[in-house]
Amino acid sequence: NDKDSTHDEL
Amino acid sequence: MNVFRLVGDLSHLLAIIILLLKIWKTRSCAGVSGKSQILFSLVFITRYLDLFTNFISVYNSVMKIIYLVTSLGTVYLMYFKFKATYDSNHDTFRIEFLVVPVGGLSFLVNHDFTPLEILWTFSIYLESVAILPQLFMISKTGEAETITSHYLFALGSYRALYIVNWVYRYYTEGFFDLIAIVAGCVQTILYCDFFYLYITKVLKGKQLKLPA
Repeated sequence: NDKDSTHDEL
Repeated sequence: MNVFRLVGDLSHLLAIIILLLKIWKTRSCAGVSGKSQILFSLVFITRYLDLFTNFISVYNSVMKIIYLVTSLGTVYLMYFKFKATYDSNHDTFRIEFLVVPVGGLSFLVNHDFTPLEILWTFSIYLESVAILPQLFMISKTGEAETITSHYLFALGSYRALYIVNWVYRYYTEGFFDLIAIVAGCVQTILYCDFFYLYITKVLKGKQLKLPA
C-alpha cells in the first residue's frame, strides 16, 4: 500500500 | 525518529559543513573530488523531488533543503569560484561507470515501478558508491589533508549510524527497507579501510598516508 512507499528518512 | 538516526543526520550535516568550510576558508579544493560532490548533489536532487509534495516534518523538510543547498554550493565553489584549485589530474574516476549500472539496477530492483520511486531507488544506490571517486583520488595522491579525513570520517559514520537506526526500527517498529539497508551496508563497507587508517593514524596526530 502507498503508506510504505512514503520514505520518511533523509 | 530515534537517537541513532538523529546523530547520523547531524554527522552527515557536520561532514558537509566541514567540507564547505574547508573549501571556503582555504579558498582551495585541493584533495577534494569534484566528481564525488557532483554525485552527492545528484543523490539529493533525485531523492528529494518529493520535497514539496510529501511533507513529513519540519525537520525533514529543513534538512532536505540544507542538504540540497550545501551540496550544490560545494559543487559551485569547486567548479566555478575556486576552479583554479581543482585537482582534475587526480580526480579521474569515470563516474559513468557508476551512474549507468546504478541507473539500470534502479529499474530492475525497486519497491514500486513509478518515476518517483525509481528515482529514489537510483538515489539510494548511487549514494552507496558516490564516495568512490574521492577514495580513488586519495589512493592516487597517496595522502589526504587532515580536515578532509575528518570530513570522510563524519560522512562514513552517518550511514553506519543509519544501519544502527534500521536495526533499532526493525526491533521497535518492525520497519525495514531492504534496498536502503543493503545499499547502506555497501556504502559503509567502502569506508572500512579508511576508518582503520583514520583511527590508527589521524587520531594519533599523524598525516593520513595510504600505503603506496
